Amino acid sequence: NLSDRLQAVFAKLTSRGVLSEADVDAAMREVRMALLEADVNFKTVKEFVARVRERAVGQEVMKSLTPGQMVVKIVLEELTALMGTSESRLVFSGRLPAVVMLVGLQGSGKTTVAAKLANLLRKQGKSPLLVACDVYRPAAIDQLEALGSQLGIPVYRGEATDVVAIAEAGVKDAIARMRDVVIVDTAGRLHVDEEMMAEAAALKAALRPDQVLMVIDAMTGQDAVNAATAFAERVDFDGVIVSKLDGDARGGAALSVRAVTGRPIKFAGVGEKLDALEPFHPERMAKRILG
Amino acid sequence: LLRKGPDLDQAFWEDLEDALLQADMGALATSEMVDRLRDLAAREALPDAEAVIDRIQSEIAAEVASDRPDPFGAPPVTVLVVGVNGTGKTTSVGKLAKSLSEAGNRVVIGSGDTFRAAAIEQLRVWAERADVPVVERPHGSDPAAVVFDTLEAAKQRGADTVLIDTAGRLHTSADLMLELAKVKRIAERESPFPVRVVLVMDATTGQNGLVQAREFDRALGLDGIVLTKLDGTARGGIVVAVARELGVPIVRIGVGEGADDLEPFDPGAFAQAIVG
Ligand SMILES: Nc1nc2c(ncn2[C@@H]2O[C@H](COP(=O)(O)OP(=O)(O)OP(=O)(O)O)[C@@H](O)[C@H]2O)c(=O)[nH]1
Ligand SMILES: Nc1nc2c(ncn2[C@@H]2O[C@H](COP(=O)(O)OP(=O)(O)OP(=O)(O)O)[C@@H](O)[C@H]2O)c(=O)[nH]1
Ligand SMILES: [Mg+2]
Ligand SMILES: [Mg+2]
Repeated sequence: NLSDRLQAVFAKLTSRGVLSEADVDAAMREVRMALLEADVNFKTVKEFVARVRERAVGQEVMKSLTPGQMVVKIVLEELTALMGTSESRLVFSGRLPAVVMLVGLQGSGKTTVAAKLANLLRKQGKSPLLVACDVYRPAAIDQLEALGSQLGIPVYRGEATDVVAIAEAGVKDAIARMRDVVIVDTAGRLHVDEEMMAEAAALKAALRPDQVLMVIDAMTGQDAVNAATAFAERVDFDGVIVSKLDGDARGGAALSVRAVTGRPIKFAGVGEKLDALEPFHPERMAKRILG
Repeated sequence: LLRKGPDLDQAFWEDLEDALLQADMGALATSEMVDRLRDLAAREALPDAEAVIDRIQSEIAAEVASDRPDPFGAPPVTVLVVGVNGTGKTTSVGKLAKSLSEAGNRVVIGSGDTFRAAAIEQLRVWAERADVPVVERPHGSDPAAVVFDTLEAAKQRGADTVLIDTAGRLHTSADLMLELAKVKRIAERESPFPVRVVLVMDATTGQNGLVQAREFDRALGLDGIVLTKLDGTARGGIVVAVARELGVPIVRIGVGEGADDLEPFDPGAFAQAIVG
């Protein structure tokens, strides 16, 4: 891991307090490699290493008995700061019903997250309604209905193929049935699919959601920033949910998306079961990325 | 890269490195490749940027090319389609069923994901699109039992291509990997012809893709990879490391959500998309 690799770099130091430019270069190369191996975006890594270097040539490392450990401490601090504070609450405007809309690339975990969120909100005393706006994927609506049925949470499915019409009817249904939060599941889409991105933007404009959340797969590599940037520009989301964190992907994509879009990570999906949704822990994520 | 000018200046090498990293080639593989090319250029074995790019393209293409057989290429065969959650297995089974059936194979599908909500319903739609029979058991059944029934049906129908969809699972789940190994054993016991295993990988996957391939290969033995979602901006560069370490051939690519969006794998095109 990075700790061991930095120790090896600094092991060759013969006298304490005399770190050369070359020593710092070697240490920064190790930090860079570790972050790239963890799937942090290559641009984010450049900026991050530049910041760490600034601190690495400062007193705290130069005067340290264990410069390698000091650099690891700095990296962890900077990563945690970059991950942001944990704000795993969903802020609603007060208008009823509140609306949460989920977006993201194909297969990221949106439909599962929709059900998990409904489950969580119900535990918090809300009465959610799930709305099925994926009219493309075979049996997508059946999937959401099956999950809703497992939880005993109602699912609205429309007749139309126009997702705006379905969503608006879903909100009316929530009002009629006195449900106080609507969770809208949408189809997976590519950020380069102009028609589908226009659909997402139109759906958001019609619904004026309290929260638009982008679901991102923890194993996503460099492409996470391409997708997140495009979704931020075209649809604009309020927060991120990172899914499949129960695996062993390091999850650097989460850091990059946060760094590049500034949007907070709200929750972590940690399994296929419908209670497998946790608040996001920035320091835990930072440690995981460091390996 | 070439548009920035013909010279091999620092900016060129940095841009080249960025292109390889962006494609998910990985930090170590990227620096090895770039260092080696810089050395060749310095010794004047490579005159300009165009020469460097051509060289990298042919190296990448050579790494991912394979002369191992296409598991779908020589029926009769039973293929287990496996992989982590959400990569495109069910969709790829549907696409494969259609193209193989159109090519004259007698295809039967086994609905082996008895776990996830509406997985059976999803595959049923694909089987209809491909106009291929699908064998099912109720949700919650033992997937090995579905494999058994599917192979019985295949024998009765004189099928020569059996495609088994399986539930997505993380390689970190020991129980689920054991379940899959059992499914393969049942397939080998009941299949009148060879059983192959194909891993479906998502092109957006980063370095974890190598771990996935390693673990699925260790548990089951892999005969091929289908790389999906190449119609996005991800390049799937992690398969270079997979090819290098495990030698598993990439046998198809997924380029969309439609029934015909499956193509043969072209190493040259793959390399060109990374450093074009
Ligand atoms: N292990 C694990 N699997 C998950 C998690 N979240 C979702 N999944 C699985 O990932 C797969 C895809 O989940 P879906 O909810 O269908 O993903 P989606 O984003 O709705 O997919 P599309 O609608 O096709 O874009 C399913 O097999 C889920 O069970 C998670 O946190 N951990
Ligand atoms: N753009 C694009 N989307 C794809 C491709 N292949 C699959 N998909 C989409 O990816 C999503 C997941 O596909 P599935 O076939 O359900 O994936 P899976 O591996 O069977 O998922 P689980 O069974 O839940 O593990 C769906 O929305 C598919 O339409 C592809 O080549 N390109
Ligand atoms: Mg979905
Ligand atoms: Mg599936």
